[in-house]
Amino acid sequence: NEAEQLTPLLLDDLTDENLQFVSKLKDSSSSCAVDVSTVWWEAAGRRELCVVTACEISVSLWKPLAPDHWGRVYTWQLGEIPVIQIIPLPDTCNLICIALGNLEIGEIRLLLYSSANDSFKQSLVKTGNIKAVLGLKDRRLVSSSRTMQEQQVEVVSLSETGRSKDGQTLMPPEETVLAFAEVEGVRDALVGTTAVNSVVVWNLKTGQLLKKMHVGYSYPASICHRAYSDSGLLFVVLSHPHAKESESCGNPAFRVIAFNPKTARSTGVMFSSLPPGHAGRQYLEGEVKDASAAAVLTSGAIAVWDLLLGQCTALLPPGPSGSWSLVRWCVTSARLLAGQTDGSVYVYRYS
Amino acid sequence: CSESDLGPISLNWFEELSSEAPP
Repeated sequence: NEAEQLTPLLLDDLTDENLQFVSKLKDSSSSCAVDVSTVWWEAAGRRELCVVTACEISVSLWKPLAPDHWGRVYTWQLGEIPVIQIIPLPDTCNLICIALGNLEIGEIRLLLYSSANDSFKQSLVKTGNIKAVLGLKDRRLVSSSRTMQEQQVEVVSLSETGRSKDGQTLMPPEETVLAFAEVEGVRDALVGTTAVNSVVVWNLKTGQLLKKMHVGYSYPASICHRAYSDSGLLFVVLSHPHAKESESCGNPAFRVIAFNPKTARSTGVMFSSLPPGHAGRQYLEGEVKDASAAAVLTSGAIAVWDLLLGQCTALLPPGPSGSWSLVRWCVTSARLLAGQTDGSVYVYRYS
Repeated sequence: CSESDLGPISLNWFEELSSEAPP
C-alpha cells in the first residue's frame, strides 16, 4: 500500500522538475501526424532551428516567429505513397530527408530549397525494399535493402539537389540489418543490429564487414540507437521494444552493452527500466540523444531516461486532448518534441 | 567489467580488425 501511495507523487515530481512546457505548434490542416523533427534552415542570411512536421501526404517546415508562435514556411505535397518517417541528417542545413512507403520503406526523398530558381523542390534518392536507413555525418545516408536473392547495404552521398554519384557499398551480413548507428570516437566506423540479434561493425571507408557479435536471446529484436568507442571497448545503446520483464533487471527499455570488438565478448553496463506502474508491454517507439533516451509508452505517456544512471528522469502523462504518439529530441539537446495524433506538437525544455 | 571477462582489449581495435578482415 505504501508503494502505491508513493508512486503517483514520485511521477508528478519527475514531470515538474525535469520537463517544462515551452510552446505548442498546431498544424490545423493535418489530422494524421506521422513524425516530427528539427532542422537548421537558412533564409535571407538568417539561420534558425525550424520544426518539420510530417503527415501521410505532406511535410511542413515551421519557423519560430515569436515566443510560443510558429509560422509555416512551406508545405511539400508528396503524392500517392504515404510518408513513414523523417530521417534526420546531422550537421546539415536547408535539407530534409523523408522515407515513404506502406508497410516498409519503398522510397527515400529529399526536400529542399533551390536558391537558383527561388523554389522549393523534392528529389528522389533511392527506391527499393528498404529495411533500415540512417542519416550520417557529411551529408550521407546509409540504408539496407532486400531483393529476393540478396541484401544490399549502401552509403549514398547527398548533394544540394539530391543523390550524388559517389557512394559506397558495404559488405552485407547474412541476416537483415534493422538499424544503424555511427560510432562516436572512431571515424569511419558504423554498427548495425540484425534480425537475429547480432551487432555488426563496418569500415565505412573500405566497406569491410569487420565483426559480427551476438547480443543474446534474452532481449529479442534489439535495435541500436547509439554507439561510441572508449578505452578499447565499443559501447552500444540498444532498445528492447518487446522485451519481457525479468527478475534480474526489471523491465528494461534500453540497455548499454560494452563489446570487446577484438573478441566479440560483451557485458551489460546499464539497464534503463520502465517507470513504476508501467509493467507489461513496453513502448511504441523511442529515440536516444547523447545520454538521454525518450519513448512513448503503450499507456500513452512519454518517459525520459538518463542512460548513464539507468534511471527514469521524467514522465509526461497523456495530455488533456489525448495520448502522446511521438517523441523526438531536438537537434540541439535539452529540448523535446512531443506529438499527438491530431497534429499538435508540444516543445518541452528538458533539464 | 574486467578484462578477463571480455578478453584482451586493444585501443586500436578498428585499425586491427580492418587489416584482418577480407577486403
